[in-house]
Amino acid sequence: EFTRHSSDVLGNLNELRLRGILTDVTLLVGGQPLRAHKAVLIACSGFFYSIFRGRAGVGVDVLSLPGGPEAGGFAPLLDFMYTSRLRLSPATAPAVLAAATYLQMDHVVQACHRFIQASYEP
Amino acid sequence: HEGLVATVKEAGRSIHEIPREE
Repeated sequence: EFTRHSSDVLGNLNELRLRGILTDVTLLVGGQPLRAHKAVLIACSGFFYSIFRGRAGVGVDVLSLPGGPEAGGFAPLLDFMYTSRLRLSPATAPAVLAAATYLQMDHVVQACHRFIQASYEP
Repeated sequence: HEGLVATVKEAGRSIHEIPREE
């Protein structure tokens, strides 16, 4: 068993994303275009799972998220999907929390709550 | 100055589980 295989695969997927290789959707978040792989989005987000799992998701290659998250909250989540690391600061946590709620990423929502709670403790 | 960067390790589930095909 190659115990670091899953993180190596994820690292390669992230490299593909950064180079725009096989990215099959452009997300318009706060007007900012972000390229990604539908397969990674669907694997990480209940919201994207419900959108892309059906046939309706097949032809979608540009997706705007009206009334959705702002880029400042969404970009850290996209990085998290491809790296397993969620970068939070007291300034960004509320926007990341809102975006994670919108994307139905419950485990991340709970982590954001824990972070915000901890940042209020003396 | 740059704020403190602390890393919290989360061992639990990170993302939803796609239901297995019945």
